[in-house]
Amino acid sequence: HPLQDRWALWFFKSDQSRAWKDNLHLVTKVNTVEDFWAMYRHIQLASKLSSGCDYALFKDGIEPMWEDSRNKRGGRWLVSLAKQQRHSELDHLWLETLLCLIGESFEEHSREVCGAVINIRTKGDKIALWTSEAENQAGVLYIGRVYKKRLGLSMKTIIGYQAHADSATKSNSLAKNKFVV
Amino acid sequence: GKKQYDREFLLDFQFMPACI
Repeated sequence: HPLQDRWALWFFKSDQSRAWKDNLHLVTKVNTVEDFWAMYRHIQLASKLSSGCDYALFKDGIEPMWEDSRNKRGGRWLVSLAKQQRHSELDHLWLETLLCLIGESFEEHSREVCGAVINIRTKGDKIALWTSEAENQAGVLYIGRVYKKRLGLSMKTIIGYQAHADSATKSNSLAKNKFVV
Repeated sequence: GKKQYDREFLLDFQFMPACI
C-alpha cells in the first residue's frame, strides 16, 4: 500500500562535543504502509529514549531543521507535555502524529506538511508538526484543528503555532504564538 | 489519485508481517 510521499526517519542524540548537525542521523526511508510499520516496530518507543534525543519524520528531501528551504518560511504546531505524560500519553500522541503524516490527514493542506519532531527532554517532552508556510493562515489553521482533534486534546487545551523565523531569534525557544487552536 | 489512509486502516496493518 504505497504512501503519497516517501518519508525519512531521523534520530538525534545530543552530544555537546559535536556540532548539532553531526548528531543528526538519517535512520531509514519508507514509502509503503507495510514499511512504515516494519520501521515502527523496529525502533525504540519514544518514551524509552534518553533525554536529549529526538525522532523526526520528514518528507523525503526535507531535512528536519529550520534552514531547509521547505521549512524556513514555515513553522510548527507545538504540543508541550508535562513530565508525567511521558509514561501515560507520549507514545500514543507520537504514533497518532505519525499516522496523520503518512495517511495524508489534512486533505489538500497535507502538501504543506513537512514533518514532525519529538523532543525527549527532562523538563518536559515536546511534539511538533512542521508546515512549510507560516503565512498561509487558512492552511495552518486547518492543519492545527484537524491535528488537535486527532490527538484527542480537550477543548480547553490550547496549542500554538510558531513561525520558525520567530523561534530562530529567541534563544530560549519561547517564540510567540502566531496562531492558536 | 491521492493516497489517503485513515487511522483505522493504517492500524490494521500494525501487526501484519511485512515483506521487505
